[in-house]
Amino acid sequence: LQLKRLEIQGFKSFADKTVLEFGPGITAIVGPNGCGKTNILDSIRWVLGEQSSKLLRCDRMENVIFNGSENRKAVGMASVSMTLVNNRGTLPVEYDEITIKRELFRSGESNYYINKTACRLKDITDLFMDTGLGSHVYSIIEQSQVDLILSNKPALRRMLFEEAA
Amino acid sequence: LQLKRLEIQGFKSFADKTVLEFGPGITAIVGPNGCGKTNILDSIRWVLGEQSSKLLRCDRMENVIFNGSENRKAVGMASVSMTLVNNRGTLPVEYDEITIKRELFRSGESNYYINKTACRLKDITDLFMDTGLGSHVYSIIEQSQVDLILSNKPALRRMLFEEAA
Amino acid sequence: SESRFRETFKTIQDNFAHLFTRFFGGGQTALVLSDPNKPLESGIEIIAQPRGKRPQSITQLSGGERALTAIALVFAIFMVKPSPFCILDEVDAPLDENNVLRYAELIRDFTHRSQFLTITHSKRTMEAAQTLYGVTMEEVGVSKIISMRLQEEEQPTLDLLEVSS
Amino acid sequence: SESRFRETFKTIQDNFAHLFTRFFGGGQTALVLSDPNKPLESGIEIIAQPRGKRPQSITQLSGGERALTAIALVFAIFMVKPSPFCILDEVDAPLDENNVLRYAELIRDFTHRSQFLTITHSKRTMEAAQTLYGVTMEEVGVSKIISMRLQEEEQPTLDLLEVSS
Ligand SMILES: Nc1ncnc2c1ncn2[C@@H]1O[C@H](COP(=O)(O)OP(=O)(O)OP(=O)(O)O)[C@@H](O)[C@H]1O
Ligand SMILES: Nc1ncnc2c1ncn2[C@@H]1O[C@H](COP(=O)(O)OP(=O)(O)OP(=O)(O)O)[C@@H](O)[C@H]1O
Ligand SMILES: [Mg+2]
Ligand SMILES: [Mg+2]
Repeated sequence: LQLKRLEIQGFKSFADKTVLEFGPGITAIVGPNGCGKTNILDSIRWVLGEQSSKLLRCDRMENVIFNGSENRKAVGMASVSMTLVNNRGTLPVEYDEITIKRELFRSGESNYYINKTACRLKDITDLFMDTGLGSHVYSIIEQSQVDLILSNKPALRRMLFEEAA
Repeated sequence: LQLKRLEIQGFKSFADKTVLEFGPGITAIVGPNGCGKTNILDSIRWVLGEQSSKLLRCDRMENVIFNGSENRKAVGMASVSMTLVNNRGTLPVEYDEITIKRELFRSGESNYYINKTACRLKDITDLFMDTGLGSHVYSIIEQSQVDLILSNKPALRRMLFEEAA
Repeated sequence: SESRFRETFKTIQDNFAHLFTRFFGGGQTALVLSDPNKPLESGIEIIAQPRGKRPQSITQLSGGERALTAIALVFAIFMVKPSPFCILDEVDAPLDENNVLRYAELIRDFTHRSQFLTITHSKRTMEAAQTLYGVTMEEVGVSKIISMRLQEEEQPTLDLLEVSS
Repeated sequence: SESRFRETFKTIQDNFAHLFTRFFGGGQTALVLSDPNKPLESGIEIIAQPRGKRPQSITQLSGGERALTAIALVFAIFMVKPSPFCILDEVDAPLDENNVLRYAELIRDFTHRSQFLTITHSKRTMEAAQTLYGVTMEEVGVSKIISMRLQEEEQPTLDLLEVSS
């Protein structure tokens, strides 16, 4: 399974439609403090079905929608779509390429799509169930997690065993 | 009040007697990961009377004593002495220069000295009571404290008001 | 005493706004007592919006922006009653190069009142120092200090210290 | 399936020892179940001693050593069942230059199985990437992406990105 493309619009500081293309190997994301790098990570988490606004650094899920800046008004919808190449048959679907998309409106209305067909959030999270992608534990690693990883607490044990076993 | 000299021996990774001289302005401490930089900060905290082994990153206070390395046996005592210049009459003592010293033996026995005269721990902490030095809050700042400083919790309020008022 | 508290609190609010502007080139800050009738027990909410942005809460700020906000707040308190010396342990770790420079400049401005000890991996922070100590472990597990005075025209040899930037 | 758990646990222990040695040039590690009779509910204690040192517990390790230990543990689990892609957000922030290089090499070794997204301020980590995206906020509060392909002989212009090292 390979990440091919990510499209972000109206999500956090990405007011305008933004497209990132991914190749094999390592992609580095750089830039000054506060310019939007971790927001890209948040958009990936979000399109994979993250429901915890806390893990998205928000008080409420509505806060992921671009809320305006000096020269711009807030927008009414956040949308992120991710295209993957099913090159090793990792995903239990017939497609070679699969695009998942998530939309959120200020009304609270949410839409989810797999290859342009409307679906439920559960359909997206089920899709990634066995790939290690839908989980947080070892596919997204942040500097702030070091203490948690090294603690004796059950969180670490769950990570070790639920993910790998 | 100016920090003039710090002598560390047998404290954490400083097996041998080590002397640092401080001038006015900024002193930078550099070096690779794990070489002993934060241990210097710990030694300053410790000689000022820190009693929390947790704040010194230890399970027990005995763990501040050099516990051996590949080529060295553990030693039996940790000692840190700090010399300050009382150039603005900050300290309520008659001396121009004041040296505080703390020793800890594996037996658990502790000794404290002010200008070579044995004293109690309380005499040392009392000495620094009003200077902002004996407290942790804004004279020692670590990267890991950012979340604590920015939280709404009472810890921040105490810091703000007990220290400055 | 409540009136003295209110006066100190006002000063800290002004200092915080001033320092925040130094870092962010502008923006809005506020320190809000959650219970104005019981100031000495109340929690304190921090409002901080960098110039041109509208984050709903400080949890939406980036890692580097939060570090700068915390530094601004700590120094806002520090200004009320500077401690004789202040130790900063890798506080610049999440900052980009321009922000490290601003941070180093801020510390320099306080050196007429206090001594600073900065533990750092950053070349910029080192360059701002008057004195430089390198810590090494030539002998495994045993720390050793090398003095490298930086006064005036001298430039230290930094390569042997394997500094990270 | 307790036997499957034990088998996976053994593999993770071996991987952890191997990766830790890559970072520290040697040393001792162990993962110890606090309750061997109830492995699926037990806490896990981590023992990690860099080469030549004898820290009593991982709390005594330095900031950078703890980060490396956490990275080694996460990747030890990752090796059991690699996720298709892995995002690392400023995990290299507390590392000195040599350790950043080791970290970048480690990630490169996993790229035959997975894609990586590294968010970083470090030049070394950038140099290890095949693709480089710069994020900027030319317009205040609005993120914009600049693609800078790093394949083969190309060298990106990094100055405009104000990267910290
Ligand atoms: N809903 C939103 N609308 C507009 N801007 C937002 C929204 N949510 C967050 N932001 C902005 O995004 C910025 C943070 O971006 P991000 O966390 O991606 O920074 P970063 O590039 O990771 O920086 P650092 O290097 O400091 O970690 C904040 O300044 C915040 O104001
Ligand atoms: N009692 C002790 N005896 C011997 N060594 C000790 C003792 N306590 C701690 N150490 C060693 O000190 C080292 C940590 O030093 P320190 O925290 O000062 O590193 P640092 O220079 O701050 O590194 P970093 O840049 O990663 O923060 C650890 O490797 C630990 O094993
Ligand atoms: Mg970030
Ligand atoms: Mg340290």
